[in-house]
Amino acid sequence: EQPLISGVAHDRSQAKITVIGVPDVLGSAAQLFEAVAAAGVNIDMIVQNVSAHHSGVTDISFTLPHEQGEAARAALQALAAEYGYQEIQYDEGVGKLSLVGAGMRSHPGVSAQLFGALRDAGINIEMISTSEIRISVVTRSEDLDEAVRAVHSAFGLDADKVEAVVYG
Amino acid sequence: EQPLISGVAHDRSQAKITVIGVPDVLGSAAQLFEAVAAAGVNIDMIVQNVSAHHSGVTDISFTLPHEQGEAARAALQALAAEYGYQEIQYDEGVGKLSLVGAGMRSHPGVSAQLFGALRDAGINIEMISTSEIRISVVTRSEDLDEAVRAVHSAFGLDADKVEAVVYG
Ligand SMILES: C[C@@H](O)[C@H](N)C(=O)O
Ligand SMILES: C[C@@H](O)[C@H](N)C(=O)O
Repeated sequence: EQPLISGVAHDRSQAKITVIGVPDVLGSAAQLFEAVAAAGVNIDMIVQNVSAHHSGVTDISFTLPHEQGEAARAALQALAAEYGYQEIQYDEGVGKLSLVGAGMRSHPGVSAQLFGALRDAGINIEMISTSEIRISVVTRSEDLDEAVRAVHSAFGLDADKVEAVVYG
Repeated sequence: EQPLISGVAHDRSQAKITVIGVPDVLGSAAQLFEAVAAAGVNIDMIVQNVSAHHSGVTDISFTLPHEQGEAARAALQALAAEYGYQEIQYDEGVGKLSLVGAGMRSHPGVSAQLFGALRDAGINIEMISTSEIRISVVTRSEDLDEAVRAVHSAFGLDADKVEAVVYG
């Protein structure tokens, strides 16, 4: 059956924190997010890729409301020395775009089509995180409106009808 | 309101490919996934974190059915030299666990609680990818059953009732 693409969600209300060089050991993700949660920070997207072999470290990124940036950074700075983080990066200029649909897993071309639409619009993809009903990318926030137009166009979506803030 | 945790999904049918050192330039994700899609490979989870400053490269990981591993690897090997990939890693020993729920974004402790349950069970987290209704982690597949038990227990879920393959 055809994948069902129901719409494009976009969000420029968030900032991104990347903790560079988190030791890839038992409990380090729990430690990090316990501290961020204790600071009352709402976390949206979390991305962690595998550690490169022998490096023993990996990077953990997450997005959060702009207004909670200071609280999150302070919580992480307090851990950085003890837990060996290499660096904490804070980025206020991100935008998040999500293609929302169903059945996307069994339609391998959907991701390629989304990434191709962004390429054709000259927009660099900074982060990717997916689920079976949502493919999310992070771009510069100044590119977000153009990205949304490009994706609507690539998928033949009627921008007036299908724009939806759909959770997934 | 309380976050609604509806269940724990787990999947050991997948393998993972990590393309190490993908040039962080316009169109590289599209190129990679166009090739994988052209090979007919079904893609489940994609994770890409930001490139470290000045490195100009990042890693892209994705999961796929075990039986499509060869096709995907061949497609990527064909691109590797031309597109400058540093290495293509193939991992057949992964398991994926997802905590499925609603309202998790506004309950910052949920991620910490999930990661803490895995830490307490002695299970290392290899990848993290989240959406507002699903927090997914990749572990060793041999740890998956223990991970599912630990998460059910940590969240007070009745393992017999709420185990569900819920897409998100
Ligand atoms: C890096 C982090 O995810 C670590 N592997 C952990 O299990 O917590
Ligand atoms: C690495 C990859 O995502 C690249 N930045 C792109 O836009 O395609």
